[in-house]
Amino acid sequence: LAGTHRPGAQGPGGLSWAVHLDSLEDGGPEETLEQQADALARAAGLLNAGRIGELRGYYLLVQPVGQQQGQPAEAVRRQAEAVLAGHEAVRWHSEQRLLKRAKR
Amino acid sequence: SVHFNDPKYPQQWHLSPEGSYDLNSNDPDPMPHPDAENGNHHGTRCAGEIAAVPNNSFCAVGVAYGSRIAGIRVLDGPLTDSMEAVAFNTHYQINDIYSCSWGPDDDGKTVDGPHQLGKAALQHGVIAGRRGFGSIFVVASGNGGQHNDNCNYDGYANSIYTVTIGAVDEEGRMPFYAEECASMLAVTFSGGDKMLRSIVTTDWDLQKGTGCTEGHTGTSAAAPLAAGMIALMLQVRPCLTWRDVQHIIVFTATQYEDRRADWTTNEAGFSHSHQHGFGLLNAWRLVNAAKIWTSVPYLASYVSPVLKENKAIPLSPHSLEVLWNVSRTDLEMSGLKTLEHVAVTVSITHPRRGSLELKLFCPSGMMSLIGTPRSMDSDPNGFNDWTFSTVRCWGERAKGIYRLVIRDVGDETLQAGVLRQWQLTLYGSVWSPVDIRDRQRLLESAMSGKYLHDGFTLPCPPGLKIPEENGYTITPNTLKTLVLVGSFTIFWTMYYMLEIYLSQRNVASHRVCRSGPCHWPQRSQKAREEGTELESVPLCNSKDPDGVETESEGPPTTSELLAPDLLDPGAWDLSQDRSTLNCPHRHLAPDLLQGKEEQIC
Repeated sequence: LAGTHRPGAQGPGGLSWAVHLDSLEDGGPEETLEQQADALARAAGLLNAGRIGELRGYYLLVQPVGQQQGQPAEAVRRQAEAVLAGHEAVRWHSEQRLLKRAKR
Repeated sequence: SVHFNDPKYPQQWHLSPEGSYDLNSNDPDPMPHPDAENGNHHGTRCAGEIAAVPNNSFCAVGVAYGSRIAGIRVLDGPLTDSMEAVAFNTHYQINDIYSCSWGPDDDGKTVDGPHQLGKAALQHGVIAGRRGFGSIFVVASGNGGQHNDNCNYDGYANSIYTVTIGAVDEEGRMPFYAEECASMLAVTFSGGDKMLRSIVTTDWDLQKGTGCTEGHTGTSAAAPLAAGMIALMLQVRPCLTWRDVQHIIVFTATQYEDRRADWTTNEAGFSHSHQHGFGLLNAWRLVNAAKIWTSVPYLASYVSPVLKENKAIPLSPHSLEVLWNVSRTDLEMSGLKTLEHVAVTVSITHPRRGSLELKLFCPSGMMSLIGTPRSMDSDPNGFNDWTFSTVRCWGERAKGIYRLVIRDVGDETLQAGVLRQWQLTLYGSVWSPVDIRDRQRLLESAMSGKYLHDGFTLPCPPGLKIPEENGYTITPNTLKTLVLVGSFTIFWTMYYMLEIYLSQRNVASHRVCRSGPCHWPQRSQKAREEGTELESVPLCNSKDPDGVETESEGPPTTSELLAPDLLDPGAWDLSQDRSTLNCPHRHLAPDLLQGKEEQIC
């Protein structure tokens, strides 16, 4: 799924977080960021669904589909927030919520 | 002067032939996939307005009928900030213009816009999109007119990175559904009330319909017409930057007679109306201006400190007024001289947000109604760092005193609102008022069309090669297929291995050695020399031609064991005729049985 942030990458109804990673050195290789995102996802009990579009350093971390039945959402949320808020490499993070958008 | 055989072309009152002159047309209509509620014909109506192919005797013609249209489907499912960010930059080196006929609810009480990632993607798009010239984001200003909504409460419409387009009916009036706002750049046509004509375009409809409609309306129908005209501009001058496009719209949109429009001419000579922006888009004027346009200077900006006020907002007719003076020194660093967008970020507490009215006065005295009272908006949370913007001071000098005036038009029963803090941001360039006047004159000289012929072309840089970072992306479906195939392969491998193991064990357990220890048949010298010798388990004991059973001495070689594929499950079928099983070599080529012994089971 690396580099493939696709809306479908996250399970329907699963929790997901967008994170902005502090790239070790600007212009560093994408793989390093990718690996950082993988490690961060594992630490938070999530899955790295890849970079968000063309935004360098932004990654989407999603709740693994299998986990959605197992753990209560609140527990997953607490764990993820604790890890993401406390991680030195995370410049910014935000849980993804559904937006209401209408055709005009 | 151009004629198309498309049946509904004569009804397309909103097209202007001289402005839609095209150099080629070779694009099949992109067909969408049917979905349950057949809801995505919205996209095909917009697409048809822009790029419907002419002279194919079908339906109608697109404004930029030589352009290519791509569909980025994002509304037909759960939508998050990250998905919006993906959409805004999807194929951003291929797509020049993103026409967005959608946005937050136009219910007269929503205050919403792009969130963190959406904002980052819009900014990334104007910086890196379209080979570095900047993606052009065209947004429909909204259909909240009946709820006296205002598009300054919509962060897509009041973003400096988007071209905000409003609608007028065929008589040039603001339709019942249209919204006013100070950040509207221009208007173009759409449907009006019942007696007036709507937009004619393609209309893909799975269940029924002719593939055409004469009823497309709303600001959704206006934005694509603007996108089509911008496409014609880029056709004559591909190296226009996203800000060049905004400037050309400001310089060429036409004011026209409409008493209710409340036109105001600013210090730079531009006329703006909260209903119609800088006026009606005109493809002829846009394209002629694009042809001779040389790029505007880089974007300069100035941000004031966060101004903490904590002042109560009095009830109307009184008002709270706060000022900020932008001095020459403040602007020295950025070089900012004349304005483009002016933004004000406010934090206000109030028990009923819809009771507030906000006005911004530029140093010239030009007033912008940036926040209008909304009877439907009873939200008690006020504004928290919400950014309003205006384009009405475009081209005016940046230096001077800016005034923010806030009124509470609610009733006295409620607690008074408080302006916590505000911040002023100016966007513009080093252009002086003289430069602007010179450019206005130059454009007027081009409106005769004398530069439009191919002979006249200004140098146009090719832009940067910016790789689309998206590596190979495996879609979830592909991934699932791969996982399935992989599992299938693993399963059958396991099955066959088990099969072989069991068959060998089976054979071994049936093997009877009468004369002492079992030995393998002699390895033929010949096979060893030829290297055709194969290690394998003996499938049967060996017997010399006169029927005396002897034991094989070692691993039989290929020539001895070419049995039918005993790994084939059928081969082990117990009902099978034993003779076959017993003498699997019967159908061997005779020459293979040259060995001293004939293998018999």
